[in-house]
Amino acid sequence: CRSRRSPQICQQANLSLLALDSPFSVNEVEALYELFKKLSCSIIDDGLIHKEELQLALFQAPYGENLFLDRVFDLFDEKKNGVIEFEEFIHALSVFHPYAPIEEKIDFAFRLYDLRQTGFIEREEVHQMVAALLMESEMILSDELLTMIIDKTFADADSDKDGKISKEEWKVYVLKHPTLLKNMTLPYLKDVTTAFPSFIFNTEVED
Amino acid sequence: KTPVTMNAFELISTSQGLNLGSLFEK
Repeated sequence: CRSRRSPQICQQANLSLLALDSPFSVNEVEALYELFKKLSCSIIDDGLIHKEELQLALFQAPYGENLFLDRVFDLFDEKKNGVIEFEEFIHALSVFHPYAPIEEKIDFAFRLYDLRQTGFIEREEVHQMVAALLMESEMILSDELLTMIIDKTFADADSDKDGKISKEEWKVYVLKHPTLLKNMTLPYLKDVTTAFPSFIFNTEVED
Repeated sequence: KTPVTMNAFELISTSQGLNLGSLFEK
């Protein structure tokens, strides 16, 4: 905002613009700004979310490697500059809105699981993700069982049997198994102003 | 559900790193 008006008015204009391009109202964008501020000052108070801050929020600890956290962070960090800005935060959360188009959720999940960004979810990537999940949840599965699970998944999802799941195959597969997209919807986003009641003391906008 | 009837993505989707709902729970 380059206006000579007060910073509050500039910020209001920016939030309104963000709301226009999202499923959120201005009030909801303001409420999400409260969440963003909280997350972005948890370790380094610079108004940006660093990976360690997202990790702290999701795992209650800012250290340790987690493949899925890395993938989520990469997709939120659209500019690929190592931090999540508020605009990027709103863009990515828009996909998780209960009323966001299912195609956006399908695409986001595909990009999440396409670890090497080849345009396909490869068998090796699925193996890597299941192994990471087992490590994270301290579960132990025999190699044989793990292979069976992956075989079964590919038998269902990889319809042309080329050993990798294309975007089209992924779409058909998740539409057949919609529970796989369950974590792509955050019911909180439908009523975000209730989730952050503190924001109502700050708002200057009537929805 | 036994592990053999599970599919890999069902397992993967239970990761805490993919559960963004926890951002709103504190």
